[in-house]
Amino acid sequence: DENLKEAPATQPYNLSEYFKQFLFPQNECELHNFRLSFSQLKWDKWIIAPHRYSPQYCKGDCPRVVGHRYGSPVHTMVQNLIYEKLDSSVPKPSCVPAEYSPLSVLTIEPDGSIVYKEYEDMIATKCTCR
Amino acid sequence: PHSRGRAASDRTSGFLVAPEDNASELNPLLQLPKGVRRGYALLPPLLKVLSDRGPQNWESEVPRLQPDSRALRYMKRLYKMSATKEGIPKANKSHLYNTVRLFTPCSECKHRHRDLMKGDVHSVDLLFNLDRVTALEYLLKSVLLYSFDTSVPVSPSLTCTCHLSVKEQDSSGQVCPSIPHSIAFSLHLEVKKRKWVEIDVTSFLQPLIATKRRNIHMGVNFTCLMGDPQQNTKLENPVNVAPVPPSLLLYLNDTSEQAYHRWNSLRHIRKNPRRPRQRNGLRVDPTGDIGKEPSQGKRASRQRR
Repeated sequence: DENLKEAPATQPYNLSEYFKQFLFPQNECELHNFRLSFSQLKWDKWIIAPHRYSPQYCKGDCPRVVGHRYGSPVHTMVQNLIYEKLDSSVPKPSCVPAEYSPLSVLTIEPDGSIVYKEYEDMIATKCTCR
Repeated sequence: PHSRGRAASDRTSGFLVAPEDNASELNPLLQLPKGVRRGYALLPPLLKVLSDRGPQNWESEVPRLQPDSRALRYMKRLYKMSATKEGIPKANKSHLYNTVRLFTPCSECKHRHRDLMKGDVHSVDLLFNLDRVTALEYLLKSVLLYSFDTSVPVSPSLTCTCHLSVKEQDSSGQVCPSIPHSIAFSLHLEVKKRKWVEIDVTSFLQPLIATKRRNIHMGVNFTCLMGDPQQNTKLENPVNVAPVPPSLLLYLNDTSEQAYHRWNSLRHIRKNPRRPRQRNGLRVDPTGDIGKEPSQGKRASRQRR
């Protein structure tokens, strides 16, 4: 009885919320959507296509045991250990893009010629902790 | 997480070289003074503005001349064939190019008609300025692009003869028709409304573009007759279809770090579908043949297998 009295009165339906914090840490490192149009940047006079561009970005905390989940090298866990145990001025591992996809752009050059170009690494497609 | 960034900044000049920097690209002795931000000055316009060196710098990149509307329509059509609506390049194995440049002839060229017995021969002097082609862009194919704006009703089938000659410029910059390298094309075309006609001039212009010639000056004689020799219909009175001066289309393989090299990723996905793609230093031969893997690469892939 004593234990029960001390235990916080939790409604039965909160239990799933309560356990979730252990299973999926809050705002874990993951890919986020971001969409821009070149007219917002006033570049649509010379960038003809595409009209909209979604570069995406990575944001969130890197859990302590990153392992296979992010394809992180062992160094990431070592860095995390240094931050926690030895020297907190060493930064925690960061949530960064691991893979990208290209983007095709149609632009008008200053001399009036027109160029179609495919640029590498313009859209983040996967995140990792490093 | 690639170390590529360092490699790119170490790379010798190869990106777009703004005209004033041309000299330093052409003559290594005229290297940019250390203080000048070399990496920035050599970036293509899009990457230049993304490096956000303040609006005054990239204002100069905003086009001063508006392109020809027909040329713009053609390039938008090429874009739709090459990329999705979101701008992702289509995985099209046949297209090796990652850059296509369209040049319209400089405005001062004259359009001359000469009446001959056989009717009008349209001849025109074309001067193309190729300053925007960078040192790391290799020619895969070049095409003269004619757009027939047939507002006047013409016979459905035409047989046209096009005679090209390249004119050297003498040291004083005057156009003097030296013994022109010339080539004649005879092509039969079904002219529908707003017809594009592409004339492949790759072998013809390759020597000039390979030597990074900045200006290409050529004369084009164009004669169209009605009828179709294959159907041995009699070719009769010439048709006064005044083709608009053609544009020059260059299909290029940009070998710089920032450009997308589909065969590297295609090759890589085939070999290691699971491992995340990493950049290898493989140099792609400009003619599109994929360079041989270094021998140790073969041994490593054999071990992996």
